[in-house]
Amino acid sequence: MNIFRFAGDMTHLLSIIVLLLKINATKSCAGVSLKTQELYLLVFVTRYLDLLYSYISLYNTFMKLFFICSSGCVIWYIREHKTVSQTYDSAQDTFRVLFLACPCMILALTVNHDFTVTEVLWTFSIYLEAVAILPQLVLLQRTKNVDTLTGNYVFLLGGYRALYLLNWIYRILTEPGYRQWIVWISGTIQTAIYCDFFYYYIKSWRNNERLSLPS
Amino acid sequence: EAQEAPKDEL
Repeated sequence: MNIFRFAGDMTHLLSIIVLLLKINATKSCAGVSLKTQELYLLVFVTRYLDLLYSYISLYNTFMKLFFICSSGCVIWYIREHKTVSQTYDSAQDTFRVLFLACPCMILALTVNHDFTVTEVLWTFSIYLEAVAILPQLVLLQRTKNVDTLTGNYVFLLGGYRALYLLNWIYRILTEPGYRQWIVWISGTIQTAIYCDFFYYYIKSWRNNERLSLPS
Repeated sequence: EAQEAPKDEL
């Protein structure tokens, strides 16, 4: 594992910790999209089915379990927690997730390496992860004065993807025969989706202003 | 055709 991959994973881990801390400390999930969190849970469950039949390393196993449990935990907070659930604004979080999930499933059934249940579900998870942030970005755009921690959460999530791009470039240069086209193309699209957000995040940070995305 | 990389990333 190279430094970019490790830094990417740690950024991903940190983004989730920031989100959980925000929810727990403020007892509020204002500005957090439940739809995006549900999509991530679906992404993690369909991708990490291999926990049941393949072992890579203790590190991978731990991280996979952490990602599944933490997104489940965020969803639990938003849906079930007595005070946090009251701060969820479902009227703003209206993205139609089936518009994302269905095309991803059709694409996974069409473009995959192997037409088996686990391989199609894995491919589905790669496609879905690329677009799962969209409900969150739309919600941020509707929220005037985005909460600092929510902004940081999305920034760290985007940072994790950018570091994965560097990881792939490093692997291409150092591992002969290394290639994974589905992951590369989806990951590049996923990172590109954050570009606009990065621009406004850095701008607000430099001007010392609260983040607000233009609609 | 060469094999795709093993699923060793997260």
